[in-house]
Amino acid sequence: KTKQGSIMSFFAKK
Amino acid sequence: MFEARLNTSQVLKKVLDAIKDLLNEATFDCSDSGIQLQAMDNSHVSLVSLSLRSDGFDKYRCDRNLSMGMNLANMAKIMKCANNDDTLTMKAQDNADTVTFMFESQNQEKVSDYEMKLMNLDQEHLGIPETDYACVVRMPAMEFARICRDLSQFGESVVISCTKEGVKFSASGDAGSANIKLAQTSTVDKEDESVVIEMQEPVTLTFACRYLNSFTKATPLCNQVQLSMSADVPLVVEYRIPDLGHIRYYLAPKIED
Repeated sequence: KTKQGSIMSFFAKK
Repeated sequence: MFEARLNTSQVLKKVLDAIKDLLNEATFDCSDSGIQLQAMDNSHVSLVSLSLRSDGFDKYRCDRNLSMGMNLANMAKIMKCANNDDTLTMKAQDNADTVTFMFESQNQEKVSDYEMKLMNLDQEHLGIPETDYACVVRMPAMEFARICRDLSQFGESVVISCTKEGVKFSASGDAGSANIKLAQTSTVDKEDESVVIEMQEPVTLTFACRYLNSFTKATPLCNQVQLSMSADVPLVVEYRIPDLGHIRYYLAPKIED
């Protein structure tokens, strides 16, 4: 089973 | 005053087609150096980053930085009214709440202009770090689109495994499983048709088919696509827009639950 994460968990807010 | 002209409307039509599947609206940030757009899709799984350099336009003027929030469905309605070979000019006054698209036919006998209301979009910008990727694959964009389309019949996810020998795309589900292997091409004479792999370390990552299929809407922009991957970081799918810039899609990998 795989889970989809958010792109925001990889790139910090500017 | 902002003014940007392209001698053919076709390229902006293609750019719009490449982003409107993922984004309902987006802010076009205009500056002296060109037009930038960065936006996440609604579910915040992927990120679109578009860059159009000012020197790629046939005329470009931007006196003051300008952020133009646009509804992309409305922009598409307007772009549909342009012939591919019409000259396109985008214009806005400083601090304006509208943008004008002007289309001129080749023989200058038909001139149309469409004014669109701008939106105030509260969009978050993410900082994307410079990364050395473990694997970079360059392959024909049509081939990548075909693989994404074919594999999405078999499952919601595609596993991409890259080694020095080649790149493998796999999907599985109720109907069975599918594997597509591409080897590095040996001939160098047909650059557009080549598959080139630069590998530091082998990588295996899982991605949602749905997003990959949306990214392939950029296929008409470029003959080749570049996939950059490292373990546990987003995939980068890059299409270069000849003489104008690029569009990059970032996609968060699926991880073991």
